[in-house]
Amino acid sequence: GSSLLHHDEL
Amino acid sequence: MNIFRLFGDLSHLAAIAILLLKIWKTRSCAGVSGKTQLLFAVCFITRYIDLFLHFVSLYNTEKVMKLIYISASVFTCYLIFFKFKATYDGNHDSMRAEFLIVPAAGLACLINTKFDAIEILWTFSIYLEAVAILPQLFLISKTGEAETITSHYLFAQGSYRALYILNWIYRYHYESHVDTIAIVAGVVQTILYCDFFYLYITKVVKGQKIVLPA
Repeated sequence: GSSLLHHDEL
Repeated sequence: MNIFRLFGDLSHLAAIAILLLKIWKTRSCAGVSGKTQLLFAVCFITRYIDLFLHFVSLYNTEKVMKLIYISASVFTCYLIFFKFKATYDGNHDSMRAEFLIVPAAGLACLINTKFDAIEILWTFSIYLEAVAILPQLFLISKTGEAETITSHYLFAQGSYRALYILNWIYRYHYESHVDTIAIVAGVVQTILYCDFFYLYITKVVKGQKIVLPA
């Protein structure tokens, strides 16, 4: 899902 | 969040602040590559496009940081290309930005995690950021010198992604988190600063100015 792809860094 | 990423982001903020202060205080953008600043602005806008798509309340620092990065980089471009345009060294800022943008865009379409618009924009932003400093380094090699304040800016800018590499090592080890595209691009980006880091540590730290060829 998109959470997997969500990049959590700036 | 770990100490490396925290100091990486602080170093990035410091770089943006140092450059803004230098241009604002000296009312001049001499020695500053406008193209590099444009490329950074493009990086932030394409990377944080989600801010514009679905507005999320500014409750967390990450959203605030993204807005600071975008607004500060756009404001820096405004200072360079409009307010202090007369002091912009266009003749020496002559690296063709297209030679950086087109390959980054092409590569983002070929090598990405998922072929969808947001992800490709993010990948483009990562690839572009890796080479965005080249016009600035090119300008310094053309003028043969860098103001001390500009050297501090470059040191902070280069340190930010170097610290991110330590952050990725940390996250790989403790969170088994790996973002290969960001890591490879981040390593390339940091390698581009090596020559400058050497000059900065051997010269600027001793109070000398960076003059090329070293």
